[in-house]
Amino acid sequence: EHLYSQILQVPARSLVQYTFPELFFYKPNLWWPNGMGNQSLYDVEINVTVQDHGESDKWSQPYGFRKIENKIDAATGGRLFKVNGERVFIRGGNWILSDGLLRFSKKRYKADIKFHADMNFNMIRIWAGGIAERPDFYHYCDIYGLLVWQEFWITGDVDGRGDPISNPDGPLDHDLFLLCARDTVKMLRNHPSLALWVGGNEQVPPPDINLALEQFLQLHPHYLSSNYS
Amino acid sequence: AEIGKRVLGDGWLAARSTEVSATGVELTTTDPPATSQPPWMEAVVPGTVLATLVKNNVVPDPFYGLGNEAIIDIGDSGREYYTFWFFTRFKLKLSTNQYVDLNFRGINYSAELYLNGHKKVLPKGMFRRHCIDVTDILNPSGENLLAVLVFPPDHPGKIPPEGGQGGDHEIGKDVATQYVEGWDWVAPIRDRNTGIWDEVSLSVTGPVKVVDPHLASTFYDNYKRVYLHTTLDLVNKGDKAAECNLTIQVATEVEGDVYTI
Repeated sequence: EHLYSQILQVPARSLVQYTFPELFFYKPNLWWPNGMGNQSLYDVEINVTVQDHGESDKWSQPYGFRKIENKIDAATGGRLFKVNGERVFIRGGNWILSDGLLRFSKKRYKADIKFHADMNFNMIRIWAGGIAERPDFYHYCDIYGLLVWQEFWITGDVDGRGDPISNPDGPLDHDLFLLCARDTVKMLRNHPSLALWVGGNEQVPPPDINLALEQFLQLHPHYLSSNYS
Repeated sequence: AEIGKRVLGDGWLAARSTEVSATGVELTTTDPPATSQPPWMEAVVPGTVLATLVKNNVVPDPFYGLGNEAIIDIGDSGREYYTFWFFTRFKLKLSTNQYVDLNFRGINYSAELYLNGHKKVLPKGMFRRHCIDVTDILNPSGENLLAVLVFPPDHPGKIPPEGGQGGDHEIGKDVATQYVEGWDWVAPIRDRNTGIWDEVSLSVTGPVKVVDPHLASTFYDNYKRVYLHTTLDLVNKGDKAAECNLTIQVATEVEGDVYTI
């Protein structure tokens, strides 16, 4: 029941979007943040073979089943997180990037992130003045159970504050910003550790960017339905 | 060639653009750099121009002592000083009906790419992936020459003598890292993180390619019933319709030698 094949035709020189029928799992091992349970990961593999050619492409990624919810608590103003229905006491670290010369390696990511887990942290917040972290970073957060709070590249001190006031409308090319944001979301969206997208550091992006980000990242109505059978 | 991804992480050379007289076409046809003789040096890919300069002892490590003070800032040197060529060779020979994409997962800030004398432009933006179909410009011999001319951010800014949060704030006009003009305890990054800063790879496919699958799950009955939803793009690069068999499989084995306890 965790295997599905579909015959389909893709027209010449074209792109088609395809959605598999949903795969059913009964009581799968859930992915939990550090300290709350195992970081269970399943290997998802997708293969496509073409008639008269054979194997055409393959893709795989470790994937964890988890549901992350968050909301602003009206009483305290703080953000509350739940994972798989359980409230999480967030213990987090701030992150700019692993290396100022961007010499990223899997070995260094593994050491850095394991260190956060060993410190009993369960979240890393990636500050908007740094980078959108790389798939290898997220991979080890998946492995070690670090939830990731990922901010987009808007910061007060180069976008709207300072003396003289800097770039109040954010980066010059809003379309480029949104293109980069969309591509980053596509690159990272399957990692179970990815918990929260934030528009910027301690501020709201320019209105058009903020609105577009909110629209990109809206839950599909399908996932809000409680009557799914 | 085997279907799948192959990382181009080794054997890169780099040189300051103002010290290279050959054009991109010449570098990738008649006049490739043979070794790491000046002005060429071993490059760090992924990494920044500054990482390459540090590796080759051209500048001190900016993160030790006052090493950063000995490195000229792009605001004083101009963008040309940190505009660098990167060069590598790779072997690849495709079979009939195979295709190959050259992938850059991160370039800061924009680039011109030359492969076997053919030019492609990699548009600006630090946080976008570039995927270029190079099937038709591979060398039939299987020996391929790749040169990438990487330009710094458009607005690297200047660092005021007194330093300060975000320097003169110019970097905020670009879609790039913003701490690089200095922040809190972070000293200004002299090249503003210019470089091929994330993985470079080749992906070989047949006529149909899988692009950006999206996995999402829904939960019911207190997490007893769970559904995995998968959507993906399929691109047919061939000249005729492709009859495909598309398969998804979910296994519980933990990958490689990674175990969680």
